[in-house]
Amino acid sequence: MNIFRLTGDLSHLAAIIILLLKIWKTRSCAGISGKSQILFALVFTTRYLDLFSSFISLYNTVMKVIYIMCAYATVYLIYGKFKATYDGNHDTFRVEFLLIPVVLLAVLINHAFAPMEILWTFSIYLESVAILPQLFMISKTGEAETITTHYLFFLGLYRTLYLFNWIWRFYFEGFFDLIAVVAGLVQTILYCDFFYLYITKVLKGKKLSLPA
Amino acid sequence: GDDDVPKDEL
Repeated sequence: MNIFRLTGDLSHLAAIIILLLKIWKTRSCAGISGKSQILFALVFTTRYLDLFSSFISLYNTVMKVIYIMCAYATVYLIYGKFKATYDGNHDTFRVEFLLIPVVLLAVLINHAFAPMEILWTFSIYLESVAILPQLFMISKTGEAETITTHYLFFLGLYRTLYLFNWIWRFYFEGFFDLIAVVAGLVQTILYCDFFYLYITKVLKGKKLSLPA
Repeated sequence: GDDDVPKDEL
């Protein structure tokens, strides 16, 4: 464990909690892409199947359980409890355009052609593009609630910190996973435009509205 | 493919 991975995980946890609290407190999922949240639930489900087969550390197990529970709770709030506030007209990204290439890539490019390894690879590739429906929805509505931008900031920050974690691990531990690094780079690059708007607008107290 | 890299990351 290193400081980049720990702060990255905590940033990820913060994002997940911020979103869950936003929906719960405002009793509304306006502006939130349910499709992205379903994809995140799928990412955690396919990546954390090893919860039952291998124990790495208490931290690892506890965080995985929290992520999975929060992901499904968020999906439930969006499509169940507060579905009346779900803005389906703007959450129209065709997720099959993400799932099909990700499945193909996971089958073709992986570390080992074994079920758990392919599921892990699928989850890594899917996570790198899972935010697209959310970013697409914001571009369609032309704006985002400030709390939603904080959610996106911490979500984008987490994988950015993981990039530094991988540099650290390569340098100090000789650990290197090309699949995770390339997918993590793609994931972080997708946030660049948002990061720019967040820093130049939201942090200056303005509302995030598009076109910039 | 390469041997399985340890999956200790979240």
